[in-house]
Amino acid sequence: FSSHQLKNFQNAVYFGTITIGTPPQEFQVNFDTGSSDLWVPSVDCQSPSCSKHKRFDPQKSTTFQPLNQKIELVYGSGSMKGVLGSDTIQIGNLVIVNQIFGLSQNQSSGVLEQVPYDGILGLAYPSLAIQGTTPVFDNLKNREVISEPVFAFYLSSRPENISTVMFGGVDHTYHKGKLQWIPVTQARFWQVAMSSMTMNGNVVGCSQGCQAVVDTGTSLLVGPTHLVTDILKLINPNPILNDEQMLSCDAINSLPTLLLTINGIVYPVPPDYYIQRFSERICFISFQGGTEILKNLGTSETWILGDVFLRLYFSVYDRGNNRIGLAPAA
Amino acid sequence: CIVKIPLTKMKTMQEAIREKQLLEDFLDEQPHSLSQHSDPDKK
Repeated sequence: FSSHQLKNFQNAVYFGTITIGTPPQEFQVNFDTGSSDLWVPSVDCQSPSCSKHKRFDPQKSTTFQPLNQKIELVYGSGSMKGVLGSDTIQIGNLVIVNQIFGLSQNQSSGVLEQVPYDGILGLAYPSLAIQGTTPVFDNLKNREVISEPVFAFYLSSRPENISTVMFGGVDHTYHKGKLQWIPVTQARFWQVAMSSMTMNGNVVGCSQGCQAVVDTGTSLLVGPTHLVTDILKLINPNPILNDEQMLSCDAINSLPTLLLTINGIVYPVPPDYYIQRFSERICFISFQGGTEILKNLGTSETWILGDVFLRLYFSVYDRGNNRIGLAPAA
Repeated sequence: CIVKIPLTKMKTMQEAIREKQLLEDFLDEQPHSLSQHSDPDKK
């Protein structure tokens, strides 16, 4: 029983279905606002990670065109190497012809091997995409497949199929109260300025202001390792199983609410959202270090607000006005 | 004109429930095994 194994248990992920090719080949993809490329495993891929997933067979698609450009994509959870191709993509009833996408021929083991989705569909800005390619959402927007250049996520805590990504507009029944709009600070990631992070009146991060990346492809709340270490010590002075992220669930009721201030609005994250129940007695703190490697975001301090935050707040991504809308999820 | 795509939430490891039970068993047994360790004959 290593703590490493336990951490993997709590990485809940969200994925949906798309099809590629003619006739359509179906794939489960992670709709990821933290990247901009679309890729799925290729039938050529022999990595153990690919063999556990659905693979695209170009020869079975009459609309596929090879581009013979090699690519490599690196994510927090692993990496893939492959080639580019182009084909018809369908998401629900939205159809894009000649969409360039990646076909992985080699995938790292680890998280990408274990996840229940086959590939990733990136929804961040085109500046983050492979040079010379146009991301899926930009094609939906530019070719006027959708009426408004927006998409939105409702992520539920429940495992049933009630979590939703919507394209072309916002269904306001998914949130309570008014959407609060926050300008995007750099059109690359879905990145906004955050002014403070406090717990029990103490500043626990973002003391000089910082950047927050709103990322559906990240499960937890991720920040600079030294700050996360201090937060874990603050809220979990008596860790169990020799792991600073593990605590007895009895402690939940006495833990403070995390308060994030973004664009003058305070977004509370209560302990029952940043703590995930692992079993009847063992709970897991959803903070993780590691953003210090993101040195190119124009700031010394970056936080990633992942699914833990997005289950609490319905999120709208407005490419027309370069802003993110947040409101408490219904 | 809004297109909605249902998303499925799933844990990354299908064995989570099985492992969870193993972990509970481990914690239940741990106090006993620690006390037994004080007896060199039972190590």
